[in-house]
Parts: sequence; C-alpha cells; structure tokens
Amino acid sequence: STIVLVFEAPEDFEFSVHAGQKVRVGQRLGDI
Amino acid sequence: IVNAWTETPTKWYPLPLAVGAILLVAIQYRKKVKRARQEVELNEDGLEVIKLRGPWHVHVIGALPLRNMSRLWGYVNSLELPVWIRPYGFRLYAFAFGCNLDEVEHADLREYPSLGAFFYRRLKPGARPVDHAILVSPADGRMLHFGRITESRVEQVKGITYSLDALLGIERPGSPAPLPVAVAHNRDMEVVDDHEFAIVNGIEYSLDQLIGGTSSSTPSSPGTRTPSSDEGSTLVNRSTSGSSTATPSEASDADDVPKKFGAQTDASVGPENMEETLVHDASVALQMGVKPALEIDVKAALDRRRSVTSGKHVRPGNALFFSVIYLAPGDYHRYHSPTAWVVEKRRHFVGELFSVSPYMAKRLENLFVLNERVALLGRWKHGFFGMVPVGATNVGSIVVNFDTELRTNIRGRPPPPGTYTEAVYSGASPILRGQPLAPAEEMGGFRLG
Repeated sequence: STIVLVFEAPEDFEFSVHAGQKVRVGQRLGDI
Repeated sequence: IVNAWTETPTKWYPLPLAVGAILLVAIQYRKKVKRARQEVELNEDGLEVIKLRGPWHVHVIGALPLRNMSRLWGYVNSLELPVWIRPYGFRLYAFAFGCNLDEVEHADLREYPSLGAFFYRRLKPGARPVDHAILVSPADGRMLHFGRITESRVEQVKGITYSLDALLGIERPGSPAPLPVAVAHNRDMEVVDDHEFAIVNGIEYSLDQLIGGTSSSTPSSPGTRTPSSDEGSTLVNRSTSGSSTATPSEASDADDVPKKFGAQTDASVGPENMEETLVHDASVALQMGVKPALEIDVKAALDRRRSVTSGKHVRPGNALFFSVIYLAPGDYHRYHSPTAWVVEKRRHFVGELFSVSPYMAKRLENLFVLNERVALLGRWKHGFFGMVPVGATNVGSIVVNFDTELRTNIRGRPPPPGTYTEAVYSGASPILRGQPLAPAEEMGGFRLG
C-alpha cells in the first residue's frame, strides 16, 4: 500500500527527508 | 580477410526507388511509435487515456485476476486462528517482515484472532511522538519519492510521470459552484481578539488546550493534542462517533453526470457529542490560522475555495508538492493526518490492484492512477491539500474512519480508469464545512483483502 500526498505550500517549503528513508507516523517530513 | 578487404573491387549502383521509399516509411513508423510511447495519449475530450504500459511481464501480471486474488487473500486471513497457534504464528510473521512487537497495543498476541486483525493492529499510546513541523509523516513506511509538481505531472520515479488530474480526478463539467467555505458568524464559537481564549457553547477554553501547549485548568476534552513540555505531542487515536450517510445529492443532477465521471453522493457525518466536536474543530481551525467567528469576505472565500479544491491553481508565492510513502507488509498499516487540515470531499477510484512495491513502481507506468484509491481532498493553512491512500494486491481494503459508507475492493468488473464516485463532507463540521483533522489524528488504514 502507498500514500501519496499532494499539497500546496510556500515555495520555500523544504522536505527534511531523503528518498528511500524509513519514516514513522508523526515524524517531520518538511517545514517552511 | 585482409585480401578480401583490400582487393575486392567496390561497385556502386543505384537502389531501386521503391526500396528507398519503404526504408523511409519504416523510419517514420519507428519514430511515430517511439513518440507515442513517450507522449500522453488524449481522448476526444482532451483527457489522458490511462492504460497499462510497461515491459511484457507487467502485462502478464495485468492479465491475472488481481482483485479476486486480493479478496480471497483477505478472506483467508480473516479466518480465526486457534488460540494456541497465534503467538507462534504472529511472532513468525513479525520475524519475517520486521514488525516490532514491543509497540503493539496488545502485548498478549492471543488477543488477535486472525492474521488480518494482527495486520491492522494499533500501537501503544505514545509509541509515535509527533513533531511540531507543519507536515509530518502520515504512516510508517519508506519515502519513495517527493518533490515539486510541474505542469500538472507527478513524478512516479525518475523519468516516469503521471497526470495530477488522473490521480485526483477532475471536476465534473457543469458542476455547481461550491458553497462558501467560511461560516460568516457562528454564535456557537467566538475567538477573542488576543487569541488567548475561545468560547465554545458558552464554555471558555484556553488556546493552550485547543492547540496544545502548557497545562490548563479549563475543561479537558478528548480529541485534542496534549503534548508534554519536552517530547512533543503523542499519537491521537480519535474514534469518530456517529455514522456517515451517503445519499444522492441531486437525483436530476446525478442523472446528467456522464458515466465516466461517476455519480456524486453526499456523505455527512453526524457527531454524537457536539461540544467535543466543536472543540476539536476549533482546534484544527486555529492551527490552520482560521478565525471561525470573524467575518470573512465571501468572494475571497469562494475564490480560495475554487482554487484549492482542484489543486491546479496555487496562490502567488506557492507551489504544488508531492510525496509518496510506501508501506511494506510488516509496517503499521493505519494512517494518520499529516497536518491540521479539513477534508472536503473524497473520490473513490475503483481500479486494479497491482503491487505498489518499488519494483513495480519502477516498471509499471501510471501505477498510482491504475490502482484502486481514495483521494481525500481539502485544504490546509497554505491552500490545497490532498491525501491519496492507494490500495495494492494484498491490501485492497482502504478504510476511512469518518466515512463508514466507503467500500473498496468489492466484487464486480471495475469501471474504466479515471471513473470515480464522490462524497462531500460538508455536514461533518458546523464550523469548517468539512471533516477537520488534527496533526497525527488517526484517519483510517489498509486491511488485508
């Protein structure tokens, strides 16, 4: 199963993860 | 060889005209086929034609009855296991797929009657601390891909893209303009100017209590975040009370809808405890930066609403982003809200149930728009927000806690790709005209079969 997020955000939004990284519920994905 | 190369005389003669013409036709044909593979194929309405594309083994997999296999898999795994075998069986499963049994809700594995129940397990409260960032992970899994969306194309893997319209669905032609997003003035709730207190149904709540912070002496309510001072919020498992009822919104309108766009239904969620709901909604509203009790310009609200429900138009200074999280078989399979947002509608796309493993994602084009999925569309502080749980062969059942009418992976021939049924949650919240969700609030999950 997969979850796809599509969202609008300010252009300076930055992801704080890298491709292939294991993530957990509540973990920071990105911030402004 | 040397002699042949040096001593053989070269004799030039003209090719027959027909051979040259055939050669040119063959070259043009090859170019056309190559271009057709790379370019998006459009139908007569200008919409992308979604079909199976990939190497030959992908087509072999596509010929299998994946949906029937998925339902059979779910049935087998729903069978109750003998009590004595459960701990051994689940430990073996946990060992094989890397589950951490220390964090499951029931330490006594005999309490899970079947593998399906164990697969859909809850975690212990506090097992997942919630970060204070504006966007947190909605699930346990692996981040497959993320980035910015350009020209309405989402990148599945490097070099392979799919259409945003195909993923989220397009608006029905001729659909009526949506209602204003904001409640002009709600007497049930007021927010004072300094934003330190909110009054809900005559009861005063501190903002600390509503949006999280230090301790408060005002009445407590379930469903709000209660972070400790140094470790952030804890996982919120909010069981939604009430039931969802899906009724045809407008019979005449639904009759006019072309079949490819599906019928529209209206699912409204009736809360049992209005006060609890208001506090919860107010919490989400405040985290989104909305002032529920203040007058909001209706035109601006309409413009914003139109722009955010499609995901096509973004505010100046904003951009569209995406991220894809893959849940492996051993992962915790419930998903949570990634931010404070309001779900306005859901679109259920019945489709195939291919595996969504990274192996398939690299080979099968349009994987995420071919598979069965539920697009939850709404808005957050910065505009449009959409979340799409995508099913797979082993997990065809997608659960949305606040939408009990939703049924996925049911028997029958799937309609053409791109078809969906829609439900709106406008009745779920008296303040926000949608289903409000707090960060890390449990939203639903994936079940076997």
